[in-house]
Amino acid sequence: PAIVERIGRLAAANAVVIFSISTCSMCHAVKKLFRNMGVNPTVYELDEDPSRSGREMERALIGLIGAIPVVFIGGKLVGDTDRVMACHISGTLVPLLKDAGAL
Amino acid sequence: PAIVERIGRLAAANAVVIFSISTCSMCHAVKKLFRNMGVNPTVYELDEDPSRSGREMERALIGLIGAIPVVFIGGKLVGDTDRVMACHISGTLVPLLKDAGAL
Ligand SMILES: N[C@@H](CCC(=O)N[C@@H](CS)C(=O)NCC(=O)O)C(=O)O
Ligand SMILES: N[C@@H](CCC(=O)N[C@@H](CS)C(=O)NCC(=O)O)C(=O)O
Ligand code: FES
Repeated sequence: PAIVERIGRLAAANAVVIFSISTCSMCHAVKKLFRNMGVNPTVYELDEDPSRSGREMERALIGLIGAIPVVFIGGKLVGDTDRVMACHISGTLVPLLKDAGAL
Repeated sequence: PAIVERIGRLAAANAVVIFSISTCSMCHAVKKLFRNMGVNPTVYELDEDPSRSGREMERALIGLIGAIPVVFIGGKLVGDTDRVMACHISGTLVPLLKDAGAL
């Protein structure tokens, strides 16, 4: 559907893209991780989107991937906060960010 | 106001009381911590309350305490997930639970 294409376009348009909910502390944690690394992620706060599409994207992301936040690096789906933290601990996050030109 | 009195009554009615939102992973984490300790908390999922009071209690708790989840033990406010985890790490959580008859 059109909403999934919109998510795909937004996800590919910047090096690091986070689909987030502004009041959620898991989302806060993953934003903070990137900012502490000196990375400036593009963040879509889906609950603050004035048009209906924020709510539609949130529902589509939860349906497709299971939960919010959802992180893309270099246009590729990385996943939720747990997966980003696991990548970081295993040493694969920094190379991913470098490849995407975010570091 | 009446909503704060209602929170107070519910908080004092059981040994461990958690005001939660069903889809929130911070709330999930604090519920899991207690259940792993063999404690059976009384959980109010404010977003699932069929009457308006769930929403009102959520707003009152965020206004008074700052965020969800909010944990009471033995009728006394302990606080959010971070504070419960800090209590546990410092060794004060188990004595609190014992005093309240939850362990
Ligand atoms: N394990 C996930 C947890 C994500 C999660 O549970 N997100 C919640 C909000 S904190 C969510 O999307 N809830 C909406 C739903 O489940 O419908 C992570 O690491 O990010
Ligand atoms: N440090 C707090 C974080 C709690 C928190 O940020 N809760 C969020 C949901 S995860 C909340 O209440 N958001 C609603 C709001 O801020 O208005 C904890 O340890 O529990
Ligand atoms: S809404 Fe609470 S951690 Fe996401």
